[in-house]
Amino acid sequence: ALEEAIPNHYHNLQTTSFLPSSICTLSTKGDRKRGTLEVVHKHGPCSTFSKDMVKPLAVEDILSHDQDRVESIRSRLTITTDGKRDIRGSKATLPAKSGSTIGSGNYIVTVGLGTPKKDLSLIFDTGSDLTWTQCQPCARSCYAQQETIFAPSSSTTYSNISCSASECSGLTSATGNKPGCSASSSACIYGIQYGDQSFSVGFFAKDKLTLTSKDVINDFYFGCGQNNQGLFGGAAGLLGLGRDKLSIVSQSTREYGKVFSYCLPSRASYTGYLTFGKDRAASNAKYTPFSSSKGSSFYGLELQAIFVGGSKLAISPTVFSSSGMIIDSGTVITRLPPTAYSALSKAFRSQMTKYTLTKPLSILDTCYDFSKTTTVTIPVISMLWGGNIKVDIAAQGTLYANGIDQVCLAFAGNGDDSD
Amino acid sequence: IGIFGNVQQKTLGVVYDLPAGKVGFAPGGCA
Repeated sequence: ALEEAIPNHYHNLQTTSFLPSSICTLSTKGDRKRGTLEVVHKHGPCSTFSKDMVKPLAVEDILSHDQDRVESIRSRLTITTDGKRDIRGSKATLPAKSGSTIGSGNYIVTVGLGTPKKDLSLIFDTGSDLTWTQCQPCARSCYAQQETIFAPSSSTTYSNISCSASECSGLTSATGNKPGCSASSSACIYGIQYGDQSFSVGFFAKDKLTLTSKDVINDFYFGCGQNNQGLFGGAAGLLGLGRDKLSIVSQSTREYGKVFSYCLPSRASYTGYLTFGKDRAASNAKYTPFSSSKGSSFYGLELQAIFVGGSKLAISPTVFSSSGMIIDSGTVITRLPPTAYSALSKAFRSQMTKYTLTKPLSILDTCYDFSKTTTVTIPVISMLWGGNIKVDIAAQGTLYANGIDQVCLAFAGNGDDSD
Repeated sequence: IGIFGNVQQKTLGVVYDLPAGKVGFAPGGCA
């Protein structure tokens, strides 16, 4: 009770917590519940991916790829608000790197597809809609993945979708591309391309999707990729948790009522969970309304203020409202309007003067060398969301480490307040 | 556009309730 009455405005940390662990620790929450999948970090010890398949990325590479994803999201929102959906038109402004937007800093879940079910590890993405996996015979191209590639011919419940089906035309909003139609079989052909020019093209299909032994979605619509290129890091494809009607969230409306929840673990060596359904959502959650629509896929939020060590930063609310905000499971580092980021880093630095500042780490410019100390005390950063909901960011969500000698404030600024 | 990224979401239980038009945050969501 005393802790509630007197909020703690500081985190105390052991610097050893910045070191990676090789031991997987399972979450005690959400485990083995109905409608629940385990969430693991692709590069952590809880992932079953072999080191040969998923070569751990350098922190600089992860942050570079993260910027690619941000550019991709920005481009998609621009396209949507202009009413134009020609993804190709945005290529010139986007970095041309192979698959990196999807491949960095991502969390994966394992689902079962087909009859008998084939387990597939998919990237967990609230920033896109279409679920797809690589499919045999990989008519054009498949990248290397950890599990064997899904074979439609081995599933007794698999079928292709016809070009004339309404679900086929729904691909336009779900992928940003109009579907194609096979001249020989009238099968619906999907194509999805990400901002870095990685892509998947193949048959739009349906099959049985098994989340747990008691949670099965029959006739789940997904992309069966025959031409897949990019560095998806050994994952078999992508699980689209966006707002579009073809996302898994919308497709499982009857079973779970368009409610889902997740927890991303504090370290790559821990597991989290992804749970579908209202009954299993956290009872102690504080809610903020979605803000006005940010495209058809994204989940918009209204950020109103930021606190550092219990003190509210002097930032005009219009700084936040003019740019808007979304929540995304695939973007690593939170991006803020530069005016807000500047105030945040200044306040954070002012409370960290007893520690040694060190060189920047890619997009992160407030970094410390903690190699000469065993414990550190950092101010709690809190976000005030619409509805007057104040959420404290965990210590693990405040700093991003590249070893003990380079631990950085895990926030970055956009290029312009109007971004 | 600002983006609330996955590092900052660590340890929070994040609840998406589309019919109600709201997102929830629960501290200690993984514990």
